[in-house]
Amino acid sequence: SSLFVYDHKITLKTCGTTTTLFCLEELFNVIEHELDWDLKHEDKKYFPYKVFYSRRCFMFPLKQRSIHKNWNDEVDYLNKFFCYGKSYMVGRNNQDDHWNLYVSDTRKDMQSEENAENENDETLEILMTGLDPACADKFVCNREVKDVVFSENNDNKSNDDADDEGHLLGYNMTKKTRLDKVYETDSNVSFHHDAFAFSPCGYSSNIILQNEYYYTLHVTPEKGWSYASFESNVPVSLLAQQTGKEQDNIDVFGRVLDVFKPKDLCLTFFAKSMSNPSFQKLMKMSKNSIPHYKKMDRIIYDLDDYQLLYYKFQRE
Amino acid sequence: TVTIKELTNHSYIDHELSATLDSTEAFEGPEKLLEIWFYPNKTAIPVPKAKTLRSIAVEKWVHILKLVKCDVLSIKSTDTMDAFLLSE
Repeated sequence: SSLFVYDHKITLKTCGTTTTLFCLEELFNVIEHELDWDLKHEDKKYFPYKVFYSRRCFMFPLKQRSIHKNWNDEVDYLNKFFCYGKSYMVGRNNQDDHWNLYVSDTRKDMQSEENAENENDETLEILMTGLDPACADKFVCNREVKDVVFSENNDNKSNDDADDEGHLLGYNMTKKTRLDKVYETDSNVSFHHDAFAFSPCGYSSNIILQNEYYYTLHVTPEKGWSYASFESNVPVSLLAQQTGKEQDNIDVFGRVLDVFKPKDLCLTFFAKSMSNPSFQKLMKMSKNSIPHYKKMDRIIYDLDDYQLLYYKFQRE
Repeated sequence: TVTIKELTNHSYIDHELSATLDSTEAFEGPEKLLEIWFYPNKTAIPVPKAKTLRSIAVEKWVHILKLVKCDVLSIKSTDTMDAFLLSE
């Protein structure tokens, strides 16, 4: 799982049986009392600039906790907090791999010419199941989980992390699988990496480019329910301009698929406008763009203030 | 490209959690993704109230994330953002 905190927004991505939405009450408590931000609407609900909540349908929904067992319960909970929320089901409703999305209306009174810098905002997400066993095995480490209690003298939360086995193995997994090379960069592009290898298996990583963009990967390689996700807000066309290295999201997509070789996957791409160059290129993906994969569905959603492109692919 | 120095420049790391965390029961892959834009960007935050989300102390985030059933393994920070790597 990962959390990204910017001055004005957060992105929280959690797997397993986490209770993601149960942070909302305390989060807004802190926002109101520590930051003194007033985001209340007339009806006492919150009206921030924009809210997104999404998830692919679960493999084991009944093992989830509380409201997270059921999409409608999650939406009811969100609607208690936020104004103008809308719920969508993306993909085929007779398939067990559809995708759910809740999105609030954009608070347009906050927009101005001076703060229009979010116009290039874009998010690419690739959700993969049925990973190739040889690929999945690269995310199994079986390191020993220690039964230790750290004393205060052990400096549990120090900066000295060179001997931290979970992080070291995570680093090695990133190098071995070339997940640090999903985007082509050069020495002028700043690069920060944080990865962790879970025991007995599993992997999470956060990678920051140019100090302000991230991509994050989460892998659960267990046979029978193997899964990997890739999410990125890196504007690849901007990166291509800055580095002079020609690349687009189809190249990124191909590199991610090479690491996992999944049986099934869905790709979602959010952009403010259909004229976004990445949106245009992804929308026109041809049959030959993704070798060994068959396009099952392509759906475009015209949402309030955002365009969403959804693809479902299956390995041939 | 990642280099070995990335293992030594965390702004926060929980060694005890890292050493003792067992993910045997983390059976569900698909994630829940929550994104909240409180303001369209930093410059839209009301000026007299100069505090931002990044002013919130790490300890407070740890508390908020406990409600989610997540613990903080480590954090990387830049001039613009903080990236938390979490348990589960």
